[in-house]
Amino acid sequence: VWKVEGHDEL
Amino acid sequence: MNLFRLFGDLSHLASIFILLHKIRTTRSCRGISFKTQALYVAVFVSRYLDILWEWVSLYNFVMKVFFIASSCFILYLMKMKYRPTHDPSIDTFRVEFLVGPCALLALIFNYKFTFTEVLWSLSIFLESLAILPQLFMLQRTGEAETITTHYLAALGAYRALYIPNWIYRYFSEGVVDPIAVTAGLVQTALYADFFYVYFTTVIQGQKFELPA
Repeated sequence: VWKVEGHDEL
Repeated sequence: MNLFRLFGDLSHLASIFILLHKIRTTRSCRGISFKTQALYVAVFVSRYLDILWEWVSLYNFVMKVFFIASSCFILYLMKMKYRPTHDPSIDTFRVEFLVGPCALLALIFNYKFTFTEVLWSLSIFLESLAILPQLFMLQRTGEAETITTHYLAALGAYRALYIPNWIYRYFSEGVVDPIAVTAGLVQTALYADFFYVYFTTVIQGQKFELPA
């Protein structure tokens, strides 16, 4: 559930 | 991409254009905190430098370039072109009290202990507090030009819209970015008092004035 890979938001 | 995020980003874009419009038309950066604007440059440069080695999308790339360029341009306007209109004696928030703790937090809370990931965390924590010098200045002067309050409202709306975006992403993609969400909630909460005054005065057509 934790998003730890890649940053697609600004 | 969902509508909350799109409108959040558009609101962020709008806030920059409102700020540029304010500086241009009044030929002054009175009421704008240089410290907050300088923090935004630090935030955008440390977070968006990944355009040099990471490709997400054209949208992502264009937005990142725009935010780095526009924040630097605003700093130039404040420091060079309209320098005499900036009064450092009311922009007195102690930024070092923000940067130190944020750096410490970034070293502890990050997704990977690498230079770029720590830098990303730092930018997230720093952004959540970057508005404080501006709000502090508002508190000190007790009033603001209407256009400046529109700038702050657009900036606050951008942060507020990211919250339903995260809720939407949790249900549609099943992912949560705990660092961004925690910092984002703090950042949005900082606008609560401002929004209260904004909606009860500016939206009713009155001048933005804080009670003495």
